[in-house]
Amino acid sequence: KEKHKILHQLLQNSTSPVDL
Amino acid sequence: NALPQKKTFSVGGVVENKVVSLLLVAEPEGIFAMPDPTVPESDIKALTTLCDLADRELVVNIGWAKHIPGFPSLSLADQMSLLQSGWMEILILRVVFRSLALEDKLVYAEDYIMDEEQSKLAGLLDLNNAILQLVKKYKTMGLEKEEFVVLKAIALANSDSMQIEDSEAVQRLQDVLHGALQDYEATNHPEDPRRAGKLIMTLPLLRQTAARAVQHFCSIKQDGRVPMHKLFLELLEAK
Repeated sequence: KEKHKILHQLLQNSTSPVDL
Repeated sequence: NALPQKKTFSVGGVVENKVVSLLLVAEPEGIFAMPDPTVPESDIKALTTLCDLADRELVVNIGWAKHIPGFPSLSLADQMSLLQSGWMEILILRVVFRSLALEDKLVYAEDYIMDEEQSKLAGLLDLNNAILQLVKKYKTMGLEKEEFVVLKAIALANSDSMQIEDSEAVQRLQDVLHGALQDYEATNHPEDPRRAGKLIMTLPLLRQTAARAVQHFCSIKQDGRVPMHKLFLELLEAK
């Protein structure tokens, strides 16, 4: 998973999903 | 963290499905390819444009995945695994849906539509023909936007990663999405009780086409003549 830093960051930087 | 209840409700006289409605709202706008007008047309230019577009589409699609009901409840590792397996299917399905209105052309972006000649120039004739086979299938069926958004979420949830930690949670996500598709069809296409199944049966061709695309772009990467951004590279390497 170390190799997949950008995907990890993009998923983690998520605020929780917007309240639709 | 529970998955949303599958339910059907009525808005303004139109019967809608909660999951389908959420997915319609979450559906990202298309982005522009913006090919560099100062660079003469060539295979390298076309591939550079497509790889850059794919990289930006991926960022958008990762944001989209977070809005799939139930997806954010999965562990971060399982979210990553599904995206690492299913990203190309999502990219292709979006191109396919955008191309439904045209004849023998692929709408990679509103400002980047490839016909046969351009596909040849870019060395993508075989791949684009495979994608056009999907377009043809969905055209024949009259694929609707509601069906497209659910099918795309199903493709991600069903991407068959070997690295899933909590397969029961992924199964629950698949069940919710599959149920949403079945409910939608029962309400909107009662004349064709097999329509949901027919849509699901298009997924093997999507999987096969995505595998071809990944293989093709992996060999382009090995060639080293086309610049690629980091996220696109990272996901190509995940394959």
